[in-house]
Amino acid sequence: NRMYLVCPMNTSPHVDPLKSGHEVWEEFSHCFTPAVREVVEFAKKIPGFRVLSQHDQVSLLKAGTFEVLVVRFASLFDMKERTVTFLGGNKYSVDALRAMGSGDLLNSMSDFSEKLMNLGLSEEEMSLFTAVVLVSADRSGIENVNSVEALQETLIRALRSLITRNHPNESAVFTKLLLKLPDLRSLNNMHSEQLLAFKVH
Amino acid sequence: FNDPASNLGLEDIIRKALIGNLEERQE
Repeated sequence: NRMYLVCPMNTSPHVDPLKSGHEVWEEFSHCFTPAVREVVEFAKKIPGFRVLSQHDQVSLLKAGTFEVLVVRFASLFDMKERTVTFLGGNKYSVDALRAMGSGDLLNSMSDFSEKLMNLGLSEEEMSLFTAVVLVSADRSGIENVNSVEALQETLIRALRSLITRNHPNESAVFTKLLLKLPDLRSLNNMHSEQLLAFKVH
Repeated sequence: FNDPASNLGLEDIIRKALIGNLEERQE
């Protein structure tokens, strides 16, 4: 009945069996909190984000932080070596993590990361794509949909312009990037289901 | 389940990071 935390936001998947569930959660929280703060700092630098109402800023961040983290940490997944590097710096093989109970979510995250990394985006392109991921007008709880939609459209136009300029002979890159958005939603839903399972456990 | 961000404590972290900055700007 050993428990493992196969999320790479941990320092390690191994959980001290002597620790209570609350202690395990606290430790995990210490691992992901700095990354979440970085997402907030990133959001604040998106031109136009701070003009949105505070309610909508919070709603976008609540709904999109996981997806932003998936994009930011795509490089943790190495599908050639079939390894995942945890934030503690240690690498674990996909097979070992599967034996620890990782399921479809980690496999799907690996697939997503591999395809995203294969696009060979620059840091600037990746940042703009991440901004597009975060500013989505169809997130739940948005008060001023029109404002979020306007910012979203501006960001998508900027992304298209940047990608077209940088990849003149690869017309499909922009389309492929937009198709990553529903993939991220799907990963987000799977992650929410796993959180529920974790809490029930 | 409907609000995993709140369950994780994410909302607190997000609000502190956003509002903390607002307070700094007011100072």
